[in-house]
Amino acid sequence: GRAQLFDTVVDTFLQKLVAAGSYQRFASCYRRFYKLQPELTRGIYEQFISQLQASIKEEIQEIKQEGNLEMLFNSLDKIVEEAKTQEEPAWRPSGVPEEDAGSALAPYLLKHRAYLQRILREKQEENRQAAEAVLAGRGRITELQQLIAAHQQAWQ
Amino acid sequence: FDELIVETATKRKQWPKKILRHAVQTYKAEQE
Amino acid sequence: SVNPMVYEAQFFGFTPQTCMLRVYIAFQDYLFETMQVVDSVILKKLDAIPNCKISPSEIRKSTEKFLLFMKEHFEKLFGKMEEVLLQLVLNIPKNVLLPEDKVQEQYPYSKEQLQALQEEIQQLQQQYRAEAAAGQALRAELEEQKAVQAELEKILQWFDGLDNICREHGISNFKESFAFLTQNSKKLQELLKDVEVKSK
Repeated sequence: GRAQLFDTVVDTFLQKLVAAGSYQRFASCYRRFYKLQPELTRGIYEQFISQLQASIKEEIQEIKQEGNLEMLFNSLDKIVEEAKTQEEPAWRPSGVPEEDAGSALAPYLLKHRAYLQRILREKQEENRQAAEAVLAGRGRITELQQLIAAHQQAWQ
Repeated sequence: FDELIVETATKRKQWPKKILRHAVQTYKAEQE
Repeated sequence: SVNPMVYEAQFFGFTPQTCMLRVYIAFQDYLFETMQVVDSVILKKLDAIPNCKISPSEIRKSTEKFLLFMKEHFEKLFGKMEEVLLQLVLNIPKNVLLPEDKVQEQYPYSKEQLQALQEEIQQLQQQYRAEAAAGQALRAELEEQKAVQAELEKILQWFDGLDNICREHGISNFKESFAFLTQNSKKLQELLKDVEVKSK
């Protein structure tokens, strides 16, 4: 995983740095002091190396804490794992925010559209029935009027 | 430049959600 | 051309380059600091050695020489480390989409498509409002019809009431009986007239 790789790469860096700064190299730079006090030089070199390693290791831990790197690396590993089957290059922000944000809206627009289509259909059905009732009502009223006209006629 | 990148990236991450909240509220209000 | 690694910054909350710079500066500071410690320790040791021929500036030169050497290797090694970390650790592979962008994959809507969708929604809203208004008008007419029907039924009942009165008084066909009545009343009038004449 990324966390593991990160630690390994930093350790390798450290090892190689220490290997580069070998005791030979150190002694050859401080040649006269080394000739005068070889043990002391050794001791100072050992201390230098362990101090450098300790500080760098400590710093790396601090940076990992600070940036919450461990958690981020693990969650990125998961995301990458999930995308394993995806061959194509994935979508990336277009640089036109309203376009990208628009797509984020799409599912809600579609839901809203479906809702409107549903209530429109319901309302149309409701109105169809109401229209039928109105037509029936108008027929009934015409009928009653005719009945009344007939009675009236008869009495007339 | 670095701050600009981080600021842009943060907006890209957070703002669609914010916009969405308002948009959903609007649709819900309209539906009500 | 600088790759700003914006997508990585969207995930990490910082740019990978900043992260590497942070590491670089910290490591470099430690290298200098420890070298400084080495330098001061040796100088102190020298002080303790009686009539020592080595001068502090010579130690200073040795320190700079060793530091220069370390610095070169540091730069080379750090460059390699940075390359590896930026490629394998702090990067988001091309085929990976961040969770918050999943919606882009499911709904790849272009601006035009979105426009069309919003227009369709507007249209549906207008249609719905029209239907709702029509529905109101229909319900209003239904209410009105109820009242009118009630009135008309009342009138019909009234007529039925009339017919019932006739029936109650044994008048089956009103028209005939009315004619009969008219005749009768005419006869009565004539009779009355006769009576009046006779009585005079």
